[in-house]
Amino acid sequence: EQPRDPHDEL
Amino acid sequence: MNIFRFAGDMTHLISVLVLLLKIYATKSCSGISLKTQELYALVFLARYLDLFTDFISVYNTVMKIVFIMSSLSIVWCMRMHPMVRRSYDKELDTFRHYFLIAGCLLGALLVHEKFTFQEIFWAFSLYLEAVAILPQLVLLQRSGNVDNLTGQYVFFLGAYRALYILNWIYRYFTEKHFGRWISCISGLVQTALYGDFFYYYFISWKNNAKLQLPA
Repeated sequence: EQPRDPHDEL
Repeated sequence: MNIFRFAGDMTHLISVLVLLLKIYATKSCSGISLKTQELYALVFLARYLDLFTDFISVYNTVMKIVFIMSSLSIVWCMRMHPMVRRSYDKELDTFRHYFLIAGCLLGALLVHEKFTFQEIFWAFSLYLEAVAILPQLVLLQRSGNVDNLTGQYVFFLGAYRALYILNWIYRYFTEKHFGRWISCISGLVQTALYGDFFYYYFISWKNNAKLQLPA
């Protein structure tokens, strides 16, 4: 399961 | 991180600092919509739910805390501070912003990246941010004359999202898997809403006149 792409933008 | 996004974040920070300066220095919030400030506090609380779960960078965490604290302190000031609250244009700031909240919540339940609590609140925060400026723009139209700091506040707020659009274009061409359509579309809508304000702001700047919005 691909790691959840954390929203890196503010 | 690219220059557009960094410039966008700094412009966003400046807009918040200009507002805090106005309220702190003049002890007045005339011309400021409390409803827009409440919507922004909600935007930051809903978007930064991952503040304690996803650590991306010191910069990211610090900026999230700054945005949450500043938006909450502005709402607190406008509601509770004895001097500031007296200058709030209660009878002009009548936009029914609860409809915006309900509409964005419904939209987030329908369109999101993944049906998880965090993703739905993330989409909700993006849709809400796109429309959060509406009560403020309505208030500016009603109050007619816009004092400098308020005009600058709205200008920087609009400019930050326009810079983010450049950031999304840049990331689209430089990152293969970048597909943040929810951000892009709500960001475009948000910037478009500032369209007429930017136009009158530019005219007033060009003529070195006071910013007048047509009633």
